[in-house]
Amino acid sequence: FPVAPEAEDEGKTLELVETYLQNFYNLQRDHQPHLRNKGENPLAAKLKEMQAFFGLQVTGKPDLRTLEIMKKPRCGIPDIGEYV
Amino acid sequence: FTKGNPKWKSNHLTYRILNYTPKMRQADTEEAIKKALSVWSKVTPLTFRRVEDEEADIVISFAYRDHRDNSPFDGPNGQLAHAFQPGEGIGGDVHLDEEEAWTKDGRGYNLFIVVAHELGHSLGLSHSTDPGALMYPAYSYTDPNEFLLPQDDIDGIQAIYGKSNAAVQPTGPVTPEACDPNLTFDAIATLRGEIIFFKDRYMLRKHPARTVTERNFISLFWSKLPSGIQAAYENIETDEVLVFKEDKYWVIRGYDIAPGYPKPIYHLGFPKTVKRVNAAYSDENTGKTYFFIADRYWRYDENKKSMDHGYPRKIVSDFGKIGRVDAAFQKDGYVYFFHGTTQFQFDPHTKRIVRQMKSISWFNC
Repeated sequence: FPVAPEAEDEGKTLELVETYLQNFYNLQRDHQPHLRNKGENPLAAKLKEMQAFFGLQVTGKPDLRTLEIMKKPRCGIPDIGEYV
Repeated sequence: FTKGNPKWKSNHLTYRILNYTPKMRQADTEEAIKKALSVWSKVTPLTFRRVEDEEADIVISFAYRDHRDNSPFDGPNGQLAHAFQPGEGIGGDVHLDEEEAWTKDGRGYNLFIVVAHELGHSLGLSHSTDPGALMYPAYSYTDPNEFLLPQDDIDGIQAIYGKSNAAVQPTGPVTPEACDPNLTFDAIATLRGEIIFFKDRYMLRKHPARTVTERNFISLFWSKLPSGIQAAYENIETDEVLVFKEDKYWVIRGYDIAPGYPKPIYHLGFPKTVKRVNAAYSDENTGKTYFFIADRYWRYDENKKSMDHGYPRKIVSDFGKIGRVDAAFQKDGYVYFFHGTTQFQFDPHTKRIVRQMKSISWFNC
């Protein structure tokens, strides 16, 4: 099976995920993940939205399959919300 | 659909090509754009007229990084292009990232495919969750000569602009779902322990140790292979998969197509009266490969590299009442014959059908 990404890539992974969700899933750029906030982490919520759109397992976590899709060349229009 | 359901008031639209990419001949760029427009005009009452040096509804241009529309491009790969929903000014315009490797074939990014997708946005469509749809957000290559607008996209655009004026309404391919009880297969082959089910331009891939069935475009692995493969089998000895369509066959080695292919099937010893192969499987123990065509079958000796004498024979006389064979493969000593949505498990030693199942029995539905 494909090998999980090495730990030191996590910074890059987070950047990829955040940029992708900001570009295509309306993740607000100024979101600050708070360790103790009551609601769900906005990034995880948006990640679930993206996973649902692509028919992936909705885990809210950047698993391998999700990252694979995020690295695919694609259209610059967002998948949800308005593009004006 | 795009929020607010924007659409053009008139069905008769104009387009203008503002500039060109140095990576393609101008004529090829114009041809790709014209073909992309026809994808949508064929299934709706829409028409597109090209204009020069005047205002147009849809302006198509190649742009570089920040091109003053609040959506800068990101260099090679990543975001390939974007387009704006119907409206005045920038509305309907298509922007293509100049730093992409634009081509008219399977290399780099096919301009026709990308422009056709972006024009969907120009006409009011948003992204589709159907992985086989043209309006699916991720790029995937299909040979432009084989391109058919999928049904999902036809349904979408006709919901906005109505049906085509053509006497016969156009229909498009549907994305196969592994657990669709009506699913039939074009061809099936084992491949290094996995089973590959070919259907239209897709392959369903089943690994014995994974419950999930993976669906990919055939072109993802072998961009030079056509869709609609008609027969396939694995020669385990040589680690090759042979795939057949009409009177040609290809040899696959891993991710590569062996040089010099496709070749005519007659090189294998078929008579000229045979025009296509319906199904095939190879018995790794005997080195014999069985080809099924209509109600007869041939047997090929992989060691001698020639057809055995005394063939063709009638399928029913040696395999029983399995009817015409759409696809076949051998696994763990049994041969599995597929006919429509039915599958027969055949024991070549006792020459008996030992079980009958649904065609989708391999997918853990």
